[in-house]
Amino acid sequence: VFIFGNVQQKTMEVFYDGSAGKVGFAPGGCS
Amino acid sequence: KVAESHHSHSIEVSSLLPSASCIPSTKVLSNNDDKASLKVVHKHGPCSKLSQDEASAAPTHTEILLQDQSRVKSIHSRLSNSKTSGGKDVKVTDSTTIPAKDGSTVGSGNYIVTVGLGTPKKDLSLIFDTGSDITWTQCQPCARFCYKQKEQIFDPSQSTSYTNISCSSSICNSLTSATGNTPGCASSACVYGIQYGDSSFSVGFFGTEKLTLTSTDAFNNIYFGCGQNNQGLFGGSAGLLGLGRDKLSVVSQTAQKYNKIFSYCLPSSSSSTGFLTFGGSASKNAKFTPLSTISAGPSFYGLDFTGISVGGKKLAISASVFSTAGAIIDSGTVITRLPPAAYSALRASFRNLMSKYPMTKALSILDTCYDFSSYTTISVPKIGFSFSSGIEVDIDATGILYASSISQVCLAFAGNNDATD
Repeated sequence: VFIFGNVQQKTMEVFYDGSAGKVGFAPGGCS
Repeated sequence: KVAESHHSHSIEVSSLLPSASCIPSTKVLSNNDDKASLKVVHKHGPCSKLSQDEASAAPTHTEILLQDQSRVKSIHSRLSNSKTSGGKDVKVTDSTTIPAKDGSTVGSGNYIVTVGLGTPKKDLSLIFDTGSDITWTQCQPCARFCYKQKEQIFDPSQSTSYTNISCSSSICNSLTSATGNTPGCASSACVYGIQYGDSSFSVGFFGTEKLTLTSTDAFNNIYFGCGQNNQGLFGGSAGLLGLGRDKLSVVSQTAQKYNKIFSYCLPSSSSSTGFLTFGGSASKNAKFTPLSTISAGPSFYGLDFTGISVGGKKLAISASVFSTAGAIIDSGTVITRLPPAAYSALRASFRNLMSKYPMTKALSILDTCYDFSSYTTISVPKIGFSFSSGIEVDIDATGILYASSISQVCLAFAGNNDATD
């Protein structure tokens, strides 16, 4: 598989909603 | 230290390496009825108390990348061998009965959070991992072996809320899907075993315990592994926090309160901090795409990527390149692995746009590296991903490059060997 690793996830807020079956990405999530 | 233009990032070269001291995030972590937030730190950075432990000295970048490759190999193996896993029972005293190809490598590029376990509560720093399911910690009396960890090893005999799971319990059998291994039995107690792709492993008793996330959020009777034989590259942490999609993951076990919602932000460098939040809502500027399911590995979080752009230009990659391979998002894999055709297109475009900078030798799996020692500022093309839902997400400047030193800074992507990987 294509694996989206943690270096590429840096500083984004990665939001998992397992019930609704979706993932969200928001830039500048750490500050 | 990054200036934005439309299609590129302008980066101060000195900011490519982490600071020697911890510079915590300015974000205030709020907790309320709906959510619980924990601080995230890099395992080997100055913000981690583990990094001060001489027994958990930071690995080199080459070691980190080799361990990352072990994790990726094991994920591929786990997916391709999913129908044949779980063939042997596990025993507390015998790690060799665990199939080496199952589970996923812990690796070194990992992030940790501190949670409380037991009554009274003991604080434990656990690697958090969306690519695995079982939460475990080292337990006294360490019947076979415990590696050196920074905090005191958890002792279930000193906790009033610990209970062993019986091997006749149906939940014991659930370990097969969560670990890839058939559980064992010792004096009627359920025995779990998980082995990671780099040969790290944990074997021990499967039990329940009180898990405290924050001062206001605690859960009784959370299933977890009480490790009696733990060996490998856990770097001074006390174990793992499994955030996968299996019913034994912490996400599933706390679903009644948080509805399987969690989020995190991984810090820009090992000298800053991020967060892991259970529950709550997404930022207003979040873009959403559906989760997909990889049939051979349903506990992974699948994503439907459709394209890549570099410097504002979408690369000519057939959508079938992405759909053939499938994709997952994993907090425990360091470097993104692309299908071979996608990686070669990304690399060619990136090298073209970076042609004014001198290239240097490869760093392990990273084959596009530059010597920036003659520069104070560099311009790096933006890289973005598109998804089947139609959204496009630009990754941060800190996610494009991996710096070993200023004279060896590499494109932080690698290709898979096989288009179907």
